[in-house]
Order: sequence, then C-alpha cells, then structure tokens
Amino acid sequence: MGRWAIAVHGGAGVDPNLPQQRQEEAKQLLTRCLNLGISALRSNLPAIDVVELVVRELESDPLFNSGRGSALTEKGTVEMEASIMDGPNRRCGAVSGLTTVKNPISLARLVMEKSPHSYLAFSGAEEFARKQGVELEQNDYFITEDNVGMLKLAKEANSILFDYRIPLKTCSAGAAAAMESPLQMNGLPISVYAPE
Amino acid sequence: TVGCVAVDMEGRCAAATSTGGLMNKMTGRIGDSPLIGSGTYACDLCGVSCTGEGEAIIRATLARDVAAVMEYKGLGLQEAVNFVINERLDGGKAGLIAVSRNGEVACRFNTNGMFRGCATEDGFMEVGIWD
Repeated sequence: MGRWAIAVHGGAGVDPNLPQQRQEEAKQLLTRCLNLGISALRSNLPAIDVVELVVRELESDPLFNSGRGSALTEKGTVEMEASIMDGPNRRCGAVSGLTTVKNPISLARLVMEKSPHSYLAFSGAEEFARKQGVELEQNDYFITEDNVGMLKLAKEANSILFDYRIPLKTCSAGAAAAMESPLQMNGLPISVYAPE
Repeated sequence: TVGCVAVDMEGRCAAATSTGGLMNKMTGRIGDSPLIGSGTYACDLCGVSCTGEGEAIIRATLARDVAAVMEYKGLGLQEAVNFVINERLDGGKAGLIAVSRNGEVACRFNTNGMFRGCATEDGFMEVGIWD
C-alpha cells in the first residue's frame, strides 16, 4: 500500500494589499476543501473521484475564479473550462466554453467516461451536458456583483486580467501605487491586481 | 482558477483544474486549464494542476513537462516542479501543485503568492497564500 497525498489551489498571484479578512476566507475555503479530500482518501476513494469531488466544492463557492464567481468575458458573460486526468491509464476529459453547467469538472469527467472523445467545447459541450443530464444554471448564477464591478474596471484599464481582479478602489490608485512597485504582471503593475 | 491533485493509497495519481479564465477575455478564448498537458496532466508518475498566465503555460506545456523531466531526467517531484517553474516559463507568471505516486506533494509559483493547501498521510498539512 502506498501513502496518500493531496494538494489544492485557488489561483496564483495575489494582490499584496489583500484585506486580512479576504485572506482568512480564502484559507478557510482551502482548508475545508483539503479536509474533504483527506477524508475521501482515508475512505480509500480512488484519486480520480477525490479530485473531482474537491474541485466541485471549489467551483460552487464564489470566492475563487471557477464555476460560480468565474471571471467574465468582454461581453460580461461566463465561459468556463475544465479538465481532468486519471494517471494510471492517462484517460482524460476536458470542456470549454460552458455557459450553463453548474460544475464544469463533472462534465469533463463525463467526457472522459461517457464519450469517445477527450475534449468537447462550446455548443457541442453544452449539448453533451443536456444529454448527460448534469445540473444546469442560468448564466447569471455564475456572475457575482464583485466581478461585474471588476469587469468595468478592467475595461477602464483597457486590459485583460490574468486570473485576478482589480481592487474595487479606482484603477488610478493602482497606477499611482505602481510607481512605487515596479513589479509587473501580464503587462500591468501588480498593484492594480485585486484580491482573488 | 482552482485545481486539485491527489494520489490514493493504491499509488494512483489524478489531476483536475477548472476556471472562468481571464477577466475581460475575448469570447471564445481558451486558456491552459482545459488543455491536457498544459494546465492539467496525470500519469503513473505524478498528477499536476497549473494556474496563471494561460498563454505562458500553454507555450511551456507546463503540466506534462513536470512528468517528462521526472520520466526522462529521473528528477524527483520537487526537483521537477522547481525546474519547470524556474526554467520553462520564459518570464511567464504561473504556479502549480503536484503529487507523486510515492505520496509526495509539491507546490511552486513565481508569482507573489498562490492560494494553496496540501497534506500527506505522514501528517504534513499546510494552507498558505504568500511565498
């Protein structure tokens, strides 16, 4: 018998000024999801089931950029994507361009298990979702007020933001701060990046 | 982006990644998360989930590269993870989490922080944000 191990993540790159409360919320969500995965591993659940279970939990919480709380397209809509892979036989499943699927990772799993393919996208993926009977939501279920505000600021900054959000303060404050901190990311000073 | 990697008591590795992508992205834009071998990869050696600048991760085939340098160069998990983050991103910003079939766990990022948590059967457990 081997030994189990697990890791989770909620995105890389963090606003250096992330409020302490937001940091605590993020750590609590990560801890909750980690414990969910640990108890599943201790119950001898296969790793492929464990990673799906944990990512479903992360998708359902609006704190991070996936499922509910996803970043928005330039049109203010949500287009989600996900993939999953089982090591021993390298079977895999992936989806892109999802607009109504509550848990994209589970549709990716179904692509792996129930389709002859590895990757389905946009209308084909949505059609597959309906055939599989997965849980669906209206697109606005995934959209949070925070993100609507952040999209507006991103447009003001005329920038595409990498997995981050802009502080709800004005972008110019971020620019001013940038003068102090030369650290760049995706072409923008790190200080314009908001907590994720 | 969110992700999870796990290795179970049979030594089977798996990886999963999910994301909304980039704020203000063009409709139809596909990032690294759904691309097997870029944002997500798992084989008999390890499971990897990446997050960050999708375009840089795609160029680097980051997740598969971790498995490749373990397979071809015989690196251990943490060495492999360090190598791909330090050497393969060409200035891109990203982070990743990985497990190995031996029950090891590794995380590395070249951003100023990463929301992450990891645990092993040996009793190690860590949840963190900053470097």
